[in-house]
Amino acid sequence: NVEPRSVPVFPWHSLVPFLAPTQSD
Amino acid sequence: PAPTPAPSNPSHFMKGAIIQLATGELKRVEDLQTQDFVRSAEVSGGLKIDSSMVVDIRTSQQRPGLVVLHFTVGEQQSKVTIDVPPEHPFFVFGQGWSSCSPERTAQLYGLACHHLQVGDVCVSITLQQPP
Repeated sequence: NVEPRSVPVFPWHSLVPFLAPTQSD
Repeated sequence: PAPTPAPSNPSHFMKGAIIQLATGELKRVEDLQTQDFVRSAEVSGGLKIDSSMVVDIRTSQQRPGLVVLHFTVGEQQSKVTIDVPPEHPFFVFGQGWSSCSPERTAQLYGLACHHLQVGDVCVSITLQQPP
């Protein structure tokens, strides 16, 4: 049996910017 | 001495990178679609997908080599500015991965991109406001 190579898995939210609006008005 | 690696680029943007959606499903980064982000935010709890429209793109005066992106975010149209390398991909609603320099994105990540332009609406996340 061949051990499957571990492949890094990234969470979906690491791909999109976290744009937190600042309430400046 | 070993060669110094190039400045690290986030490997999650490399073509073929495996991405886990909030549903548990695994997809390659280049296969992601708008609905994958929307559904993931829905099941995540506490996160909300916002539409962030690109309203201005400039080269950074303070940080050479970076571009300054101005967004209006969400229903409030709040203004947000971020500095990123030109190869940084953003996911545009209905279009897919886009960057200020699709050529550099292809070189560094192997990821096919559209050209990010003013008026494009990008996927972004914010914290869900309690009702």
